[in-house]
Formats: sequence, structure tokens, C-alpha cells
Amino acid sequence: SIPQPSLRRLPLYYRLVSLNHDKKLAYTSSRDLGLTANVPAARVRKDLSYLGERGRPGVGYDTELLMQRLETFLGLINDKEAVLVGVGNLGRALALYPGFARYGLKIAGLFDIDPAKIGQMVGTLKIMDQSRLPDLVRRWRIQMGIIAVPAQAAQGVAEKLIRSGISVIWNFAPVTLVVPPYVLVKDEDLAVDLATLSHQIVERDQA
Amino acid sequence: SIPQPSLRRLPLYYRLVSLNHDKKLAYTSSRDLGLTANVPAARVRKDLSYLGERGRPGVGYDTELLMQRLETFLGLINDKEAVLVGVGNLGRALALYPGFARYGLKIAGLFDIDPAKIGQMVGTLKIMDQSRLPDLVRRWRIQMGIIAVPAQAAQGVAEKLIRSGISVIWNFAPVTLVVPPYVLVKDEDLAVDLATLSHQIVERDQA
Ligand SMILES: NC(=O)c1ccc[n+]([C@@H]2O[C@H](COP(=O)([O-])OP(=O)(O)OC[C@H]3O[C@@H](n4cnc5c(N)ncnc54)[C@H](O)[C@@H]3O)[C@@H](O)[C@H]2O)c1
Ligand SMILES: NC(=O)c1ccc[n+]([C@@H]2O[C@H](COP(=O)([O-])OP(=O)(O)OC[C@H]3O[C@@H](n4cnc5c(N)ncnc54)[C@H](O)[C@@H]3O)[C@@H](O)[C@H]2O)c1
Repeated sequence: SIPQPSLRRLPLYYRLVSLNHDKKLAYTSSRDLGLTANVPAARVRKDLSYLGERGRPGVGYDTELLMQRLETFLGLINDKEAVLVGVGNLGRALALYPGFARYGLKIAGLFDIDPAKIGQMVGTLKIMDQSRLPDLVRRWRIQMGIIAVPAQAAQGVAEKLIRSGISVIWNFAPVTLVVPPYVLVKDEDLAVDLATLSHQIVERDQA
Repeated sequence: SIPQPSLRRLPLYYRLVSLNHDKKLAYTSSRDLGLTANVPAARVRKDLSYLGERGRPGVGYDTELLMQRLETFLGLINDKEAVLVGVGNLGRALALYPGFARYGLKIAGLFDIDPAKIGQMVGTLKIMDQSRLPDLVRRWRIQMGIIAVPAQAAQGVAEKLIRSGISVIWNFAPVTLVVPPYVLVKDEDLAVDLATLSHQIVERDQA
């Protein structure tokens, strides 16, 4: 099965091939794919071999075929309906972002606890009272939850989501969630990236 | 030098030790550190050995000492002044977020191109015209820029920042920036995380 670093480059390759597809470019070179992911062309070819993809030497990869292969492998054409909990500054930005739709994400409901926010429109969705979440998640059979509430509320929200039938969580709160083994969790931890960037600055200044 | 996966766990350890420090707990166990980073205790000890840290068997790590060691290693107490460019939905959320200050980040200026936004207050900062950026970055000697503009504007903004003296970029736009080798860039790519989560769902459904 594909190693994590290779897997994480695939969406970058996808971004380029779908751009090239829009521009009707028949082929995409491993060199260009490498530039977009900051790796040598040989690394690109190794990554794509996990998908059973081989390019034509001197030409590259068939743009359309590679695009479809990446979409299938990454599940991008599968609709993933999600509820978003916590419609604060970050939650609102996520809810309004058009860029996730091309990965199959469809935010089907917004939930909050703040009476001042309940009933407000964000894009085409109305913010609902979080007490309605279990019923709606079950009825709509939603499998994914996006957590954008403050740290201290996150574990409780996760448990509520899981009890309602959620099995995939995209977590933006700076806490490590405790969940049953069958639940997939992706932690989005901007602070970790800021801290590693901070460390790189220390290293550079000491060099 | 410390491997990337170990480096990325250090901020999670820091989160726990600083919490324990607030609670005045003298020791922090490698077991608890492991739970917060989803790794075994032995892995924690290996990670912290890169900092020259050894715990006391059966007791753990001196909370205060470990906290200070992590702060130094990660450069968290060093003030990092930054300008943020692109005060849209995401930029506004980042500008208002109090959680980055504990990592030493201080957003010193907000810039946009939209006349409707210029002059607006976001927290304690007034949004400025992006034409004023070069002058202010040079005068204030700002070393870091945060890019939260649309994809098509990002490369131009990066070049403008670099010409003004910026040498560290935290990039939230879904593009691979082309910069001189001395510039540190951290790409914050939420779409990559969504795509890898999507792939995990595919794998789980096929299992
Ligand atoms: N804003 C950022 O740039 C940023 C960056 C990194 C991490 N985060 C994390 O993202 C989360 C949200 O940040 P923010 O800046 O949007 O905060 P915020 O305070 O603006 O928004 C939080 C929202 O969650 C709601 N909420 C609280 N408890 C709830 C519950 N039990 N059920 C439903 N809704 C509830 C609040 O009413 C509020 O609308 C936090 O965990 C924060 O640490 C934010
Ligand atoms: N919103 C999200 O949740 C999210 C998630 C992932 C990635 N992103 C990325 O973050 C970026 C911002 O997203 P957003 O949703 O806030 O978009 P947005 O359209 O709400 O905000 C973009 C802002 O940038 C400003 N801008 C445009 N060109 C500029 C320039 N040359 N100089 C200064 N300011 C300029 C615009 O006036 C606007 O205020 C985009 O690249 C987007 O792809 C956003």
C-alpha cells in the first residue's frame, strides 16, 4: 500500500492534471508534475507506479487517463456529505469555501450552539441548533463531521457525532480526539505547522 | 537532525506540557505524551532524545524543564512578526485567531486589494491597501508573510513580499510558489488533507 509521503503528493499531481485537462493538453510530463510537488521526475514516476500508471518516455502521462485514475484512487468523485459543527470565524470560512467541492465534499448542514448565530444564513445554508444534529445526521445518513468548535467543546461534539452515526471526522480543534478504532479522524493542526516553521527559522538563524 | 515525523509531534507534546504546567503538575509521563500524539511511550522517549531530554523511569519528564526545552527548540518564545495578505474569509479567521500568539506569532499588518475592505477594522488592526506593503515591511523589518489571497494572485503576492525583504512565507493558497532557495515556505494545503481522508474512506469501503 502507498506510503504517506507519496499519497500526499497525489492531490498536488491531481491539481496540475485537472488544470491541464481544462487547457486540453493531451500529455502531462513527470517533470512538470515534479515541479508542482517539489520532487524529482523519478520520484513522480515511483509515486504514480502505486496506481499502476506508467508514462510514455519523452512524452509523459495521458492527461485525461491520469486524471481519472487519480480521481478514482483518491475517491474524489464520490460525494461525501458532511455536517459542520461550530460556525465561528474558521467554520464560516470553511462553509463558504468553493474549493472543497472538486474533492467531492458537500457540506449538507451547519450547526452551532450560539443563539445569535442559529437561523443565520451562510451561503445557501441556514445555521441550525446543535440539538437537531443527531436527528438530521441519522435521517440524511451523513457519514462525515467537520469540527470547528473551541478546543474544550471538541471531544463532546465528537462523541455526539459518533453516537449519531458519523464515522469520519475532520477535526480543526487543537485537541487529540478519543474515538473508537473504526472512526477515521484527520486532524487539521495549523499550530503544528506554525511550530515546525518556527523551528526552521531557529535552525536557519543558527546556521 | 530530527526527522520530520518526530518534529511534528513536538508541538503536540508542547500542548500537553504547557497544559500540565498551568495545572502545576510537576511531572508529565511519556505515556500521556504518547496518548496525545497517538504513539507508544517508547516513541515519545526517542523523539525527546533529539532534544537531549531523558525522563525519570516510572515518573516521567520534569514538566517545567521539558516545556522550556520545547519552547527553545521550536523557537516559540521568539517573536515572529508577520504581515497577512488577503483578508477574505480565511484571512480574517487567521487574523482573529488568538491561538497563534502562544507560538510567538504576532500579526503586525493586514493588507488587501479590495477597496471595500481597506480601512475596515479586524480585531485591533486596520486593513491597509496592499500598495503600502513594501514600505511597511521594510520599515518594520518584517520577516514573515502569510498569504491568504486567491490562487491566481498568490505568486505575484509572494514576489512582492520577497522583494520587500520577507524570507518566510506561510502559504494558504492552493499553488506551489516559486521562490529563491533562501526563502522558507510552509504550504497549508487543506485540500491535500481532504484528498487523503477521501482516499482512506475508499480503502475502508473496499476492505
Ligand atoms: N480561526 C483560526 O484561524 C483557527 C486556526 C487554527 C485552529 N482553529 C481552531 O478552530 C476552532 C474554531 O476557531 P474559531 O476561530 O472559528 O473560533 P470561534 O470562537 O470564532 O468559533 C467557534 C464556534 O463554535 C461554536 N460552538 C461552541 N461550542 C459548540 C458546541 N458544543 N456545538 C456547536 N457549536 C459550538 C461557537 O458558538 C462558535 O460559533 C477552534 O478549536 C480553534 O482552536 C482556528
Ligand atoms: N476559505 C477556506 O476555508 C480555505 C480553505 C483552503 C484554502 N483556502 C485558500 O485560501 C485563500 C483565501 O480563501 P478565502 O476563502 O478567504 O477567499 P476570499 O475570496 O474570501 O479572500 C481572498 C481575499 O484576498 C484579497 N486579494 C485578492 N488579490 C489580492 C492581492 N493581490 N493583494 C491583496 N489582497 C488580495 C481579496 O480582496 C479577498 O479579500 C484562497 O487561496 C483559498 O484557495 C481557503
